[in-house]
Amino acid sequence: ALHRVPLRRHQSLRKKLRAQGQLSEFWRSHNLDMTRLSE
Amino acid sequence: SCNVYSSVNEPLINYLDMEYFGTISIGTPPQNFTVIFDTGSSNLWVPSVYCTSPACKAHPVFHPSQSDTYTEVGNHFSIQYGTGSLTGIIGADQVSVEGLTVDGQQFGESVKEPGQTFVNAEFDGILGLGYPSLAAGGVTPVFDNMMAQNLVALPMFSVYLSSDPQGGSGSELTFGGYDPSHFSGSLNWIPVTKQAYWQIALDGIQVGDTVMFCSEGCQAIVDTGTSLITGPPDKIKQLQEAIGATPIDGEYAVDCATLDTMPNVTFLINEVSYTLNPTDYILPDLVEGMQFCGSGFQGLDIPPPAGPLWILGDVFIRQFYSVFDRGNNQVGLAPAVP
Repeated sequence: ALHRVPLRRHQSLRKKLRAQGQLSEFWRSHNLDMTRLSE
Repeated sequence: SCNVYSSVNEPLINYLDMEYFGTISIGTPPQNFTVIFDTGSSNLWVPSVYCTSPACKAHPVFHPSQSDTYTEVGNHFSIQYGTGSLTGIIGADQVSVEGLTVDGQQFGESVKEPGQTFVNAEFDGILGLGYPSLAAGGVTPVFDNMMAQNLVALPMFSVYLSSDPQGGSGSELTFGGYDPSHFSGSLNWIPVTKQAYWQIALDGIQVGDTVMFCSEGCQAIVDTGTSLITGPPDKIKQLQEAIGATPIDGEYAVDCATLDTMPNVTFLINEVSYTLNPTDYILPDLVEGMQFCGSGFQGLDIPPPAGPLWILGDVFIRQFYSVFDRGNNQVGLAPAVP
């Protein structure tokens, strides 16, 4: 009676951008400061 | 309320860290899409053939004219993200998820997707598993239609997120019940306090041996659509300091060599302790050959009337198998078996 839906784990967008050295630029371009969100 | 044009708010950062996706198909013959199964929202949307945004060019799009079972509804919908609005129209068609076929499911066909987030994202759309009260446009959510059309034996679904970093082998969403092989011991059932998100009451949050937050009780949601654990910004700032995380390039991270000395973080829920150790809440990454250890906690202000809320996202669900019971409006949690 169970219907199973497999979920696949992918690399997150944050990790992808970080690996490409583009995460800081992403924060800047979106006017986001994740540390400030915690303040 | 206005069903013709309705909108909901979703923080952009929710989708930056998403890692677990599944496949659904819409229409006859089926058109496939990769989606996030998100207990923190209640709409289904996928990119539309009418979408001209860069994000839609990077993803498969739904062609209504190529589906024999499609019917036009025509209402507009909008989801407000941090950097712009995802907008579209609502249609109806068969939606299939691993052999379960829902007839006449209303869903959003996005005609505009904002920003770079959805260009780079590996998922095409989102399938919401929250309560109907969260659904934009008065649309009946997929799981409600599954229950109404007697497609599930029991009105519940459950989520197992494997910790395997490469592909998350074994991760699954189960409709119609739960699988005891994915958890140890027995499920602890927690009443849903507000039927919108999967919202529950927390009795306290302990860092090491000290209750640092929520000593008078607070509210949290169990959300597969959020990857990290989030909380009120002032509390999360204290929590980051307590675990030794500091800001690095706009994020909180710790020295990977200090994991052994970091405290456990325990959520007290319905008189049961749910403990995360540092290897559970620290997110390792490799950057230019160097180890990077990001914090699994993130400040997120959810103002009243919905908030303040803590969000127990994938970082929590990876450790605790989660059952979402619509029949009894409760959430079941038990330690996940790796």
